[in-house]
Amino acid sequence: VMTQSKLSAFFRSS
Amino acid sequence: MFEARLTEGSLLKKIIEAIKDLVQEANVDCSEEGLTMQAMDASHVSLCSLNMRHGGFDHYRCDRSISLGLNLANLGKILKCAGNDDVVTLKAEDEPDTLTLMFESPNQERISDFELKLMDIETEHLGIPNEEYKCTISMPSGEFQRIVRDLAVIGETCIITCTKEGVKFSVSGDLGNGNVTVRQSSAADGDEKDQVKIQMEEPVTLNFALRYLGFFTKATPLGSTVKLHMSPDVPIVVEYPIDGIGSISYFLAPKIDE
Repeated sequence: VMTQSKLSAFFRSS
Repeated sequence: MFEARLTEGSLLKKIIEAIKDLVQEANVDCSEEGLTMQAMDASHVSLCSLNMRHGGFDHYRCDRSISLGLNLANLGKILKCAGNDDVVTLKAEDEPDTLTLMFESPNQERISDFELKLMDIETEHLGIPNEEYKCTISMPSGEFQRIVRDLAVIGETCIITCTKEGVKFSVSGDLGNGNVTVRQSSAADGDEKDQVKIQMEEPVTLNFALRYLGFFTKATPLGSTVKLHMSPDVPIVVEYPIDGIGSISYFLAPKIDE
């Protein structure tokens, strides 16, 4: 099953 | 005092058209260097980053850095009041409640001004590392738009595979499946802007939602070329250079097999 990842999994809040 | 004048006012129309379906509200940051904007879609799956250098404007003045909280749909409505050949000037005070937009027809026979109310928008700002991508594909923006539009009819997810030979876009759905491969142009092939160029350190395969790629292709009128930057297991960057002024880049998180 393909799951849509979120950007927060890759980029940190600044 | 902030003041920015664009002779090619239609550029601003195209930029807002390229963003407003993905992002409803955004802060546009104005500084001495120019305008920047970073905003995520409501589900935080994609991000749009706009960069317009001060040198790309015909006149640019920004005494103090300010942030303009904009409802992009409303800004789009006001920009619809500008003629395609109009010169557009943006103005705001140092602590603005409104953004003034002035439109001048080329012969100066018609001058209009509008004020757009600004909003307080709380946004999450993401730090995006300035990384080297394993694959960078440069291709005609119209070709990319066509592929995304065609494949979206068949399924929801697009597998993008980049190798030295070319880029393969694959989709599968209830009715069947399909692949489109664009091959690297040979040096002798026609116009620079029609070429497909691939810079690759290692092959990359990633899965993306076609719905979001479709939103990104709203930027197609901004330029003849699009660049796709990909590395394994990280968001794709879909970058549209805007001639002489900057770029609009979209980041999209991949779909992951669990």
